[in-house]
Amino acid sequence: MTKFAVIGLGMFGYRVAVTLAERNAEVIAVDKDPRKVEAIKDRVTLAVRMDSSIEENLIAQGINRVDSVLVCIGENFEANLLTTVLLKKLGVKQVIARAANDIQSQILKLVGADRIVSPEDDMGKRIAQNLLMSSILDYIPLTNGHSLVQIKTPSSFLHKKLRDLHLRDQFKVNVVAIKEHGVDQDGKTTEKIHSVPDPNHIFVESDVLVVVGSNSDIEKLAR
Amino acid sequence: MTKFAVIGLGMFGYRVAVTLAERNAEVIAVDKDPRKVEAIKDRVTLAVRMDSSIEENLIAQGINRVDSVLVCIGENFEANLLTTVLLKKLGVKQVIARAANDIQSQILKLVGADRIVSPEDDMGKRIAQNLLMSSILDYIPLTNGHSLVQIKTPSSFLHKKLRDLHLRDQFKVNVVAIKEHGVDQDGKTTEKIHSVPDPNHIFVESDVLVVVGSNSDIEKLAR
Ligand SMILES: Nc1ncnc2c1ncn2[C@@H]1O[C@H](COP(=O)(O)OP(=O)(O)OP(=O)(O)O)[C@@H](O)[C@H]1O
Ligand SMILES: Nc1ncnc2c1ncn2[C@@H]1O[C@H](COP(=O)(O)OP(=O)(O)OP(=O)(O)O)[C@@H](O)[C@H]1O
Repeated sequence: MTKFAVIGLGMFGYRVAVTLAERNAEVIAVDKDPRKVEAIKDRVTLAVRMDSSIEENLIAQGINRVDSVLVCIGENFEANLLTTVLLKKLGVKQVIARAANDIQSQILKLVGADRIVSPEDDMGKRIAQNLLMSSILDYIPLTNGHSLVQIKTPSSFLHKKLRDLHLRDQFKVNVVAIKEHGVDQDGKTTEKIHSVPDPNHIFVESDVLVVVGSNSDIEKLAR
Repeated sequence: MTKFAVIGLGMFGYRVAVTLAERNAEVIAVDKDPRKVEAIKDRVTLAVRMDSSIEENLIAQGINRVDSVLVCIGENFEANLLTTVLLKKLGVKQVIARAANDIQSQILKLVGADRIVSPEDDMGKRIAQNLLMSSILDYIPLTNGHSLVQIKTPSSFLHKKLRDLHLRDQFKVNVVAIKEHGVDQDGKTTEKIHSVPDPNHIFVESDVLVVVGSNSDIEKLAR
């Protein structure tokens, strides 16, 4: 049972701690601000008010004995860095540290951070890529010229069963998911995603296929 | 050709604007802080110093004529809200607004924001889910509690054929792709992605599976 500690309960740290705890992980949440500690104490295993950049505090609260620590302190880079250095010194197996830019990221890795996260930076990239394709399922590049792409049902598929189309042989693509669309009693459009498509599914015009394959094979299919 | 405007060039807005521009989208980057404008001006189509919460400014700089605007202002919620209201009033088709919590999210939607993003919150959830499945290498949320996830080969799969594992029936997940790893003549690691997995593929330890399914089914598989 993995024991986690989350240090720094800004928006990011708070959400990490609470999500882990909701999935029944053991979570110690740490912050020097008593209001942050108070706000989270009913949602984690243990909430501790302390300055994480002091070695004795880390030892006294047993932070050195957890498996994985996330240092989510944002603005105070020195506190973040010192906390990271101390945690590795105390033998914590996995230390994940937050960085605000490349230089911070390099420094943190140099002092032993096992992994770096940069929430605003990572999300900025994802949102941008997302927007360039009208939905996240429209296009996710995998590697080596393959992608995950969303396409409307090709007319040649209409009224046919998935299994009878032999897509793997014919087009060399893999249908990852089928989104079915309908209308509920209030007239609102509904969407049902089947990410383990039924081989007996019969295609209709309102279906959307989520396919994976090489870019050229997908283009042949989508024509 | 979609025209974007990004208002508020903190870490998040900066990254969104630069990523869009790197993919050849047309991007107007806006901030009231001249240093932010200066720092980004060579990396976007146009960088404008202005207060976005003033209607005349939005019109004068043609922000009302772009297709999609991201309001990435963080701390100043009133400026964020007012900017969002004005953009919808001026007829901008898609306004994506940043929210720091649920209440802000509800308010922004009420005044017409087409979509809400919460970088620290969204990344907090992703990182937490990522950490809970230690064999999970990446995690992309799809819709309705489904995700696309990369996992190391579960030990129970080793030396077995894909077809003999009956994954659809057993685990209700869909193996979208298999990444095979090897070493070339110069000793460098190679990766080959098979996005239309061969049913006769025999799993080895260095394989990585790309799977799609509901989050709970994927967790069972990744344990
Ligand atoms: N030495 C320290 N020990 C413990 N907690 C600390 C220390 N220094 C800062 N913190 C806490 O870290 C938390 C997050 O840091 P901060 O608010 O600077 O980041 P932020 O960038 O605003 O966070 P977010 O973007 O996640 O909202 C704060 O609640 C702060 O009290
Ligand atoms: N009325 C406004 N018009 C234009 N820009 C604004 C306005 N108000 C704030 N900004 C800009 O928005 C940017 C981002 O806001 P802020 O720094 O408050 O958010 P942040 O939460 O620190 O951002 P991030 O987490 O993305 O680094 C700042 O560069 C600020 O100058």
